[in-house]
Amino acid sequence: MNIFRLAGDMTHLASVLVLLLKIHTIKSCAGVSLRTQELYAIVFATRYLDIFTSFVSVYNTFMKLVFLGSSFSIVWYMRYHKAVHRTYDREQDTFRHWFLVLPCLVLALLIHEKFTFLEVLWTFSLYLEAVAILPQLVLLQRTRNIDNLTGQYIFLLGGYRGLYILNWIYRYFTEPHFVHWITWIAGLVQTLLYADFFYYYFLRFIGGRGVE
Amino acid sequence: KDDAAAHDEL
Repeated sequence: MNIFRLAGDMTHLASVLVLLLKIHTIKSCAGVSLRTQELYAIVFATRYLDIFTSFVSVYNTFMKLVFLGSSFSIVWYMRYHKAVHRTYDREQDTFRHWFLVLPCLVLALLIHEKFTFLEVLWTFSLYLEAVAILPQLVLLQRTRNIDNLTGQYIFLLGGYRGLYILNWIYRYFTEPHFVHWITWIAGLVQTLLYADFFYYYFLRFIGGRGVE
Repeated sequence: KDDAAAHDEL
């Protein structure tokens, strides 16, 4: 564990907590894409299958449970909780996210580190996470103005993988044989997809107004 | 670290 990865995990945790805070306290999911949340639930479900087979650390297992629990409960809230579901913008959240799942699965079957069930699903979760934010970014452009909590959520979610990139650079130089091209490229693509959001986020942030 | 536990990241 290094400071970059810890910062990345804490940023990721913060993004989840901000979203849960918004949904649970003000009972609103305005501006939040249910489709992105569904993709993230699939990402964690396929990435953390090894939670039962390989134990890395208490921290690792605890965080996996947090991310699994939060992503599924956010989907449940947005789908079935009456008050929250009412604030879900179904008409605008129309990105065909299921069209993302199949290509990621095919790509994982073609490009992976090991051809085993767990490894292919793990690789699939990497590819899917890289594009999971797309429905949210599309929804963002359609709804133009979003509230600060949603803006913070997206900023933190985009930032965590950026910090992971620093972690990979650090591990590459400090650990022999630490080379994971698939993870690195997927992480880079994922972070680059946030580029224009970051641009507008900092513009607004510096201007001290909400994210538009 | 053997490959099986290669995924030590979240």
